Amino acid sequence: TIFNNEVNQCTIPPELQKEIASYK
Amino acid sequence: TVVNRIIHSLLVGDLQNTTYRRLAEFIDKFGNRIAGSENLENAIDYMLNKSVELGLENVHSEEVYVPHWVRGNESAVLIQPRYQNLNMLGLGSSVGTPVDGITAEAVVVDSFEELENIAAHVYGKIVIFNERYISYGETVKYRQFAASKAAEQGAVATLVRSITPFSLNTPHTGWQDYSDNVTKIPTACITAEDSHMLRRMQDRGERIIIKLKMEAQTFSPKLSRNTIAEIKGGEKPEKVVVVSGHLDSWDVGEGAMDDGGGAFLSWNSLVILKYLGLRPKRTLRAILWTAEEEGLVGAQAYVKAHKNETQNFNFVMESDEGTFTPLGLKYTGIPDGKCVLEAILSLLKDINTTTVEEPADGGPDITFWLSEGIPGASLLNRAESYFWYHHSAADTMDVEDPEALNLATALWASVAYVVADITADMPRK
Repeated sequence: TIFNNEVNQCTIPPELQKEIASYK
Repeated sequence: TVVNRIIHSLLVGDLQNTTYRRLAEFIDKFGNRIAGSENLENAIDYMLNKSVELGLENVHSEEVYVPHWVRGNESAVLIQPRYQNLNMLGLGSSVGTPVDGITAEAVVVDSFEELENIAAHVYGKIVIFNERYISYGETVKYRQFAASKAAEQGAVATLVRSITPFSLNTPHTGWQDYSDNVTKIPTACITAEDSHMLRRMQDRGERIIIKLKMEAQTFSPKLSRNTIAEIKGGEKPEKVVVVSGHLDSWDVGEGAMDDGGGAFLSWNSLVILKYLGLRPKRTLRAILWTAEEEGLVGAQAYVKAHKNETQNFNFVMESDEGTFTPLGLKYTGIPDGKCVLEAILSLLKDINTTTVEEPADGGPDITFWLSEGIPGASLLNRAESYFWYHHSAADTMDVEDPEALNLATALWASVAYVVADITADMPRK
């Protein structure tokens, strides 16, 4: 759910994005 | 499911309204809590005891000397062109008047520039500053420096239109600063309504005479304390995420909004995380600052005392600009950190708190760290009415709303926990 337009502009690594998403 | 669990427990579960209830119990017990007062120290003891009782860890206080200014009785009376009591509040650090007060002709100016223009007519008079409110940050200079600017021209006292965009005849106090090498003259705030009235009187050519009496006194600095409680990190306990607010307040109203709401938002975030059995990798530290109102005195002392630890501060948070309905966070740091925060806040879509704005200007006590490059955030909330109540008798528990505090705590606790638990440190310069 975090892969929206806002987050797509970011440079954080995909694995960190996945890790953050896991806290939902 | 951590974030959903936090949200659920606060919005509909057994932690619902705990921030409001705990804040109300505290506010009803202590009321306002000015630095240097025994009441503030009793309030600090109460928070230390509560922290232990509710299972927080490493609960302790750290001593700091704080200013000790006492208001005393005070009044301002319009004598001419007619009699009227002017609602007023002395400004913090102001000197008092002689016992019989100061009775003098008054002159009204709308700006420092106007004061310069009429400098020859100011000697021996009370100067009334009727400045237009633009924003708190821009207009507060009139509260801070009115006395010094007017004293340079020989004025005997100053009365400043309260720094607020909206008034129901409420005076708003706050700290003021005397410059070096000028005579310290008494200074107080009056209401916007009275300030406007006095300007109209002057514009009609009427002579204004005011009697000002203030018993204000400054005593030797007193010992106070920053209040600290933690959830120790499970894997990297030396690394710290700070959540904070200030426990002191002004000596009017109840300080429920400024900053009872912010202090309890931070402190109760740790309490509820502990209750839910959530221990992050890094240490979560709640700091309840003392003597913020006198110039971030507690924060300055803490930053100095913990200089060696600075590199271990991973992320710092403070709420000191209202705990109304939350919208997200205000952030200071490098762009990558903003992206991490946006990703974390996207977990909070269900409660509509996904916005990240810059900079983190609602956290005065953390500015020392932010300026050193440590990333941090303050609470972004619907604070349009914040300065209606700020530093006035209207700052009471009635400003606070249980539902808004549930949402704000869900946001605050979730962000603090996730930042403290993810593998990567928050990006910084």
